[in-house]
Parts: sequence; C-alpha cells; structure tokens
Amino acid sequence: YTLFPGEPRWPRDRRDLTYAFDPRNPLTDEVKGVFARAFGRWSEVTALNFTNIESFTTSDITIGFYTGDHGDGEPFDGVLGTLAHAFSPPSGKFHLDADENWVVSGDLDSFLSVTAAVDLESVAVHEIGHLLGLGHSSVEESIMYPTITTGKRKVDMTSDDVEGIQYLYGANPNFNGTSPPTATTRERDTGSFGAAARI
Amino acid sequence: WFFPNTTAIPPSLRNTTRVFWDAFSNFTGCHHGQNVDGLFRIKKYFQRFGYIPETYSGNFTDDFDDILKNAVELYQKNFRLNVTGQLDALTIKHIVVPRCGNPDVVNGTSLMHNGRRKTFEVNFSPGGKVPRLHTVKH
Repeated sequence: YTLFPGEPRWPRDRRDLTYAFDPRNPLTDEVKGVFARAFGRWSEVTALNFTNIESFTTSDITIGFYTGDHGDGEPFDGVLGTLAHAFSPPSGKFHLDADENWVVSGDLDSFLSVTAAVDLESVAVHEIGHLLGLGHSSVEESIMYPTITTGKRKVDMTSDDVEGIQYLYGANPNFNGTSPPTATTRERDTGSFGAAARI
Repeated sequence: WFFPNTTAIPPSLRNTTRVFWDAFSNFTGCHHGQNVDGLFRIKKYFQRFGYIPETYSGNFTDDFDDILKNAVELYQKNFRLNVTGQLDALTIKHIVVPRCGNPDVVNGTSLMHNGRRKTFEVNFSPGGKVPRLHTVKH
C-alpha cells in the first residue's frame, strides 16, 4: 500500500464521517446503496464510520457525477479513459464520470461480454481509499491498483489494502483476524451487511 | 448512465469505442530517438498522471526524447512491466485500460512500488530540460 506525500489523514477527532450526494444528481436508492456498501467495506476493517446525510454543503465527503470539465482542473474524458477521482484528506471530494455506463447491481452475469461497462461499487471502493488517505498500489489484486478492466468486479479488500488503512486509522475493534475478509461476492450481496448498509 | 445489470445496457452502448486512449495503439513500438506525429499526446497522458512534471507544460513535441523515455520507464516500473523505455505492446495495452484519474506520481514522488510504504523519488535537473531519474528506498 502507499500513502499520499505527508501521509494526510482524517484527524483523530473525526472518526465518524458524513457523506452526501450532489443534489443535482438524481440518484436512486439503489445507486446510493452501492456507495453505502463501498463505505461499509472500509469501516468493516478500520475504526471509521460513515453516515449518509442530506446536507451537501456541510458533509465531510461529497459525491457527485459530472461530465467533462467540472471545475476542479481534472476534466473527465467521456466513456472509459478516466472513470473517477477523489481528493486526499481532509478534502472529501469524490467525483465520478457521468458518461460511463455504470452497473449498479454487482451482477456479473454476462458482464464479461460488455466492454464498455464499469462496476460502480468497484470504483467507489477504490476512490474511498483515496478519500481516506491511500495512494495507488502496485499490487494488481488490491483495491488501490489504479486500473480496472471493464467487465470486471473488484470489491474485495486484500491484505495490502487492510494493512494500509489500519496503518492510518487502526483496526476496527470488531474486525477479528489479520487477514482480509474472505466472504464471496454473493455472500456479501445477500448477507446482513449488504442489506443493512442500504440507505 | 446507470444500469441495474449488464443485460440492461443497450447494444449500441455495450462496445463503445474509447474516445481518446485507443488512438495510443498507433504508438506501439515507438522508442527513443523517433519523431512520431501526435506523440505529444502521450506525453500529456503521462503528465496527467504525474510521470512528467507540470513544469513541462506547453512544450511538448512529437520527439521521443529523454523526458518521455523516463516517464515510460517509471510507468513500467509502477505497473511491473518489463522496463524497456519503449512503448511496447504490453505497455500500450496497460495505458488504454480504464483507470482512476488520480495521479500515480505526486510531486515527483512515485509511491507505487512493490512493498510496504516504499517511495521512489523522481528528481529533475534544475534546468528543466534533461530529467534525471533517481530512486530512493525509504
């Protein structure tokens, strides 16, 4: 795992972080639920909690889908190319390219035949890692690897990711074991965690 | 564009051509010393992700110069490719894969190497013309 220069992180007195969606993006509960699951994957292994709130202006983390030049000097480039970006702590800005074909269900059936679709949760988990202070990793299996192949779903934390986030914030007291969670995608998506995390 | 699953994606959108980066395939095989029409665009790509510092902005040519060679080599190290310094097929294949927009190299420091919290610093000469690659293991 890697960290941003200077190892920025959310301060000790801010372990319960809020996130909000840009009100200009009319997102369904299903889409918001994808982000809730993605945040949950990080809070599962470290001492951070995330709560969705309505107030976009006061939230610690702000999430928005935008196209092209959206004002931060890092314009999106249409379908594929760059998919999203996020800023290091304590900025909390998380931007996604609205031009992508985002798949929100996590369903992998026939996914491999689609070359221009991207799994939203996979990208969300990666970008949240940036929001929390992790940089890109050269471990290809890790969440924080910079690229994602279209038609692939990658949401499982590797030991590289877990070690990185626990270096920054410590372990979740309820996270027993040093190895990353091994639940399968299907177990997670139908289990109590996935359901409870939905907004 | 949100789709509940892949079957919901209209056929016309399923195999959309990548707008910009697929064109990079034309640079496959390019190496140091060549001048290839449009090569400046791949320098912009590398600059976007931190492999070429912002100080070089606006001065890109189509020459495969030392600046580009060093950027390619660092990219290849980061992605554990064979470090050839050339835009070989495997390197190009990696470049066109969709990716996060965050840079891999921040303020001249690449953090993307194998191992825990190793950092590799990329220092550039004060004159700003000939970059010098210098790695430091922390």
